[in-house]
Amino acid sequence: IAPVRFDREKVLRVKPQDEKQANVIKDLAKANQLDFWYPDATYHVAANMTVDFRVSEKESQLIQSALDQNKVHYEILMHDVQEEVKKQFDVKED
Amino acid sequence: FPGRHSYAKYNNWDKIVAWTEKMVRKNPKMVSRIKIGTTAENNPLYVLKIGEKDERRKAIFMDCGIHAREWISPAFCQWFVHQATKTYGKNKIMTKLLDRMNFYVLPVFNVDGYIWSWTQNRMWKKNRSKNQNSNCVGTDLNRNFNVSWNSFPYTKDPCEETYRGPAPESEKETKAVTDFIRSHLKSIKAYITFHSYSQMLLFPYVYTSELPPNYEDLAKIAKVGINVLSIPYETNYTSGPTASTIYPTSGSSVDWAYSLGIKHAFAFGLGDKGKFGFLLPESQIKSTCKETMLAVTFIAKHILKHSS
Repeated sequence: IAPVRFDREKVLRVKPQDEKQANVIKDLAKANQLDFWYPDATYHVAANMTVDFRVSEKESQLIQSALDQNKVHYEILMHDVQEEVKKQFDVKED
Repeated sequence: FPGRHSYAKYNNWDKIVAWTEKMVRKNPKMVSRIKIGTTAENNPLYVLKIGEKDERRKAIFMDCGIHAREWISPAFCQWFVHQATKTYGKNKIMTKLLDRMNFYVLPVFNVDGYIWSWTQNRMWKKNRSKNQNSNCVGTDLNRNFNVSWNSFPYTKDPCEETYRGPAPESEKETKAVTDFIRSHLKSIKAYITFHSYSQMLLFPYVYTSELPPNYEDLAKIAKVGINVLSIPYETNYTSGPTASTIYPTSGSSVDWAYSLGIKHAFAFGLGDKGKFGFLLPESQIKSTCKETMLAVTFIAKHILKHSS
């Protein structure tokens, strides 16, 4: 099997300001494949919590639009996860 | 030949196995390797025992890599073993610790998942056991311990990343670890598990917001631990009981160890806090391990002095 690649996948950081915004994230997680980095499951998402998740290239546009529409502030921690996977090996062999 | 092992780089499972052999070969009086069981995919689970053969001495059990993608965690366990063996006889504190107590170090808990994260999916978290009536693979080993296992409904779906497994200790990896700890319970005075991606030092409970009976002692150790950790690079850690510091959940190894009677049980969430997440660059392994080593040494000193 070919290894999974993460080309142009993004990691978004969202801090929902209230319960309504937390529910926006929970609803998005129901309809999309979000890989929660922190907290480790949708269930834990709550107001004022920093939420980090990985999303595919295909779904990231939709997610970002939905967050914009609902005025949920977010920041893009990683623009291309595959690049970061490569960059983690930044120490050369002796 | 698995290639060269390096403490400054992430090492795959083959390199780690070869490294465990080398540690025993180079330090036959101080290090021994114990096979505590096998994984779902029949890989060996190795614990390195550092210290004397005397089983009655106080001991600390440490495990790394319960979640496959948290690569900095196994890197720390390897660093710890290396530093302990290298500095024995040279560093006063480490010499005193190893003269009086033993360390059991499980460098990779979730071996199958770790291998999968190297070969197939860098973002893999669970183990690789098959689930009945589901195409989804794997159990979150840190939800599989027999402590409040049945109390949180959201961990029942095998497709969830936090799937708790069909029963407590259903996973061969969990069972091997719990059996080992139970059989060495008289000597094990502290349990420390290493995760990543939070910069936290946590202690029981996580399944309830109630505080443990020795809360003040644990809180004090954790507070001093993170202060010591911050000295070399000013890394900012948070400490506290897990449920209120992050969020409540069930079946965790720390709560299980504590409920078994190991009253000093801690979970480190190593760096970083989100810039790199699970993809912490290798160039940060050394600094992360160096600072963590200070906190772990402090905890060990405390255990040596204060635990009965």
